[in-house]
Amino acid sequence: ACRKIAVANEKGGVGKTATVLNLGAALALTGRRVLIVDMDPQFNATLGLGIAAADIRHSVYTLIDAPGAVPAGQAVLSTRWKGLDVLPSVADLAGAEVELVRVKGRENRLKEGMAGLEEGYDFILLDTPPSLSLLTVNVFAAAQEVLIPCQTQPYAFGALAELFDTVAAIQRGINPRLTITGIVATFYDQRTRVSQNILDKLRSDAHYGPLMFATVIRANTTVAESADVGKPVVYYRTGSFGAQDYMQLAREIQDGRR
Amino acid sequence: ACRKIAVANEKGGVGKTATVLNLGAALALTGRRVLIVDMDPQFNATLGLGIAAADIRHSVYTLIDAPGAVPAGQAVLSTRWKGLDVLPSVADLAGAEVELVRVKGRENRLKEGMAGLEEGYDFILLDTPPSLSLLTVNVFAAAQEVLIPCQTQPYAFGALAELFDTVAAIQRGINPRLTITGIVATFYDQRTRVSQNILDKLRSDAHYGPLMFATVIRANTTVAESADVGKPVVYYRTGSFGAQDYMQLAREIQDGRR
Ligand SMILES: Nc1ncnc2c1ncn2[C@@H]1O[C@H](COP(=O)(O)OP(=O)(O)OP(=O)(O)O)[C@@H](O)[C@H]1O
Ligand SMILES: Nc1ncnc2c1ncn2[C@@H]1O[C@H](COP(=O)(O)OP(=O)(O)OP(=O)(O)O)[C@@H](O)[C@H]1O
Ligand SMILES: [Mg+2]
Ligand SMILES: [Mg+2]
Repeated sequence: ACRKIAVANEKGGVGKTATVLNLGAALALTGRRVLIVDMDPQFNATLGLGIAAADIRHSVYTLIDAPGAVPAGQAVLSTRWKGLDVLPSVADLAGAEVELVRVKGRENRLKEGMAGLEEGYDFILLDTPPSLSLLTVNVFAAAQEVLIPCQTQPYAFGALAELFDTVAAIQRGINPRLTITGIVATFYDQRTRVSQNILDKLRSDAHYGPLMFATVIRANTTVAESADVGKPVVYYRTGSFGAQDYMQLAREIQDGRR
Repeated sequence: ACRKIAVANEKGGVGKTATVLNLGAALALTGRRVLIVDMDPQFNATLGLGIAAADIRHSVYTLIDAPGAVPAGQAVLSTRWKGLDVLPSVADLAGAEVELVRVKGRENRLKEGMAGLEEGYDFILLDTPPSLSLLTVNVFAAAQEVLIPCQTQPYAFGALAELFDTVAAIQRGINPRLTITGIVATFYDQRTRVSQNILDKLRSDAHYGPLMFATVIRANTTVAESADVGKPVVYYRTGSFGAQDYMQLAREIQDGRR
């Protein structure tokens, strides 16, 4: 069965897009069929896969704005890497928030628009913007799991409580089956005390501790460089820390250890 | 006259809060009277000044939610540092977005709530969440200038176009006086090619180049460590890169070189 995993945290810059791209590519590298859904109007996941605006005929915005007008499959683009497809985003998606305000069932637009896509994939990873807006709610309605990147940097904790409250509200309402896959620590820099402090706090927290993945994503310029050239890090430099860490996360997610 | 500067960029994690806290403290250190207004529901700027939730009787939420109920001055807290005050944020602020949807004039709630505060300050710096939401629009209505931190990391450019469009719309509508103070490069790491590439791209861009500050904020763990202990970096470790960079930015802003 296809696992549909939302990657979310309304704290900005914690590595949501990096996790969607690099975990997705790591899963594809191990033979899985992966679809990346980019629900951020800044379309960073689309850019990170080297997709140019000119290549995009339809996007998630087409599926949300005019349900049924275009079969979902026609909005999906294949990337240059085997087993890795993308449902791209465009800047127009920013308008959906306002356009759908008075529409009944607006939170299920993505779920309806993507219906049937899961037949062709083992994993669908959905990227979200840094806010608990209608776009993120659409993703929570369409997904079955939520993976939470949490930076080992200051302010990491602030957003978690709000995110867990939002997920609980979604579970009580539009998507009772939504579960938390786990929390993955990101931007870990072993040279600094701050990273170690925050990682220790997360791991020893009564609520968050049991949800932590063993894998820790290290801060590592290869991840940034790979994003700059539009390639996931496992295809950009296989021996790098970034590639190793995301391959390990892919193994941990597939083994269901968490 | 008081300069009211919004610090904004809907790309997450670019150093908005770090800039508000550390530029604010650097200005206070040079004898200016500074008010920090925290308009992020994750209240990171409030945390970064070491303010505990128990110290907060009123917040920006009080001023926005019930205009006139409490004089603005009563919501302002002084910090442990001379010349540096804060109008704190609370998690409830996240609800304002939905609560004010049908309220006429909702974009001017902060401006009205803060009326009269500028008498007591030389600078008012306003932190924003990573989205172009009603809270950020409130900040753009209340401020006169917008300072844009832009990370020298991938995806930096994506958000700028949208931000400039939004500022232009605000200038045409609710706040014709709003101007762009400039763009300050952040997270600069001279050890990596990515930082230099992006800084060069920004500086040579026809639109963004002329707006760039000469000062570049370097990636530097002291800034993160200082945030973790609730102190601006100029008070945490004066000789650090972080302290030097923000003191230089404070000089550049006061000299009006940009
Ligand atoms: N492990 C890492 N090491 C170094 N740089 C990283 C790492 N992961 C991500 N980055 C870089 O840090 C920046 C922030 O990461 P990213 O954009 O993935 O976060 P995000 O949570 O998706 O941000 P947003 O909240 O804006 O959506 C990007 O420029 C990215 O290239
Ligand atoms: N110059 C710097 N060097 C190292 N770390 C930094 C620097 N500036 C900020 N940080 C750290 O990086 C993280 C992101 O910075 P910050 O929270 O200020 O960004 P932001 O734009 O306010 O994020 P958000 O979009 O979530 O509001 C924080 O943990 C902060 O402590
Ligand atoms: Mg992102
Ligand atoms: Mg912030």
